Amino acid sequence: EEASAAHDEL
Amino acid sequence: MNIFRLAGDMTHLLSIIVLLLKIQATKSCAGVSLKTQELYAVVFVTRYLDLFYSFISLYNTVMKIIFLLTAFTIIWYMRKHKVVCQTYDKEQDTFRVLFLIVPCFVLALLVNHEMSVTEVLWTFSIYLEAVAILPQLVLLQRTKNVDNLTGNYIFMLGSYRALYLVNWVYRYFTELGYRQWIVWVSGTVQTCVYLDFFYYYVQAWRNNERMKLPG
Repeated sequence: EEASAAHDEL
Repeated sequence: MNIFRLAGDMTHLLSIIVLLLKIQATKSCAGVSLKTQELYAVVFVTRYLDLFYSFISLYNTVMKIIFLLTAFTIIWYMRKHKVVCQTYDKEQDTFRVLFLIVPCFVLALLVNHEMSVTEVLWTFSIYLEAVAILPQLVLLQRTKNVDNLTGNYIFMLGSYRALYLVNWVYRYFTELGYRQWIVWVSGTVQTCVYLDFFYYYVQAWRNNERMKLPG
């Protein structure tokens, strides 16, 4: 869950 | 997406445009570290592997492609362009990048969200980005004189990171359960790396002088 949230930034 | 994040991304983009314009207009890359530019290329390639398997938004995809293309364009200019490559300070740009790459990779293997290839590479890119500016700062320290455009480039790169910090504070208070320890700690380290540079940049600006670094 945490991992995918981080990927929305560049 | 909040205004701080957007401002951060735009500052990042602008920093790259400033560097490319400097290289194109002056046909010179004096004072620019190829090692740092290559580290950024490694950062973008390892981080944006998700281009192949996930779609977040058009904005996200376009920005990722722009960052990748511009990184390789800058490297091409410094390595292959007939005129520009002759202005590269090869003898001064001697930072041992393996001293950055290896520890970041080991750390990514030890501290990550998930033990998968893409996740470890993504985490590696976060750690590596935090220190990728170091060869550039060392080169600056060695050559002493900082030309305006190179100074502005580094200042904008640092500002982009500072804006991301504000973005994370904003997200922490507005998004329920939003926590990103790996990104937060690395981003804070990355911003701190610029503090010394910021000090001399602002001082030169206030005194209306050309920027100089102490010996």
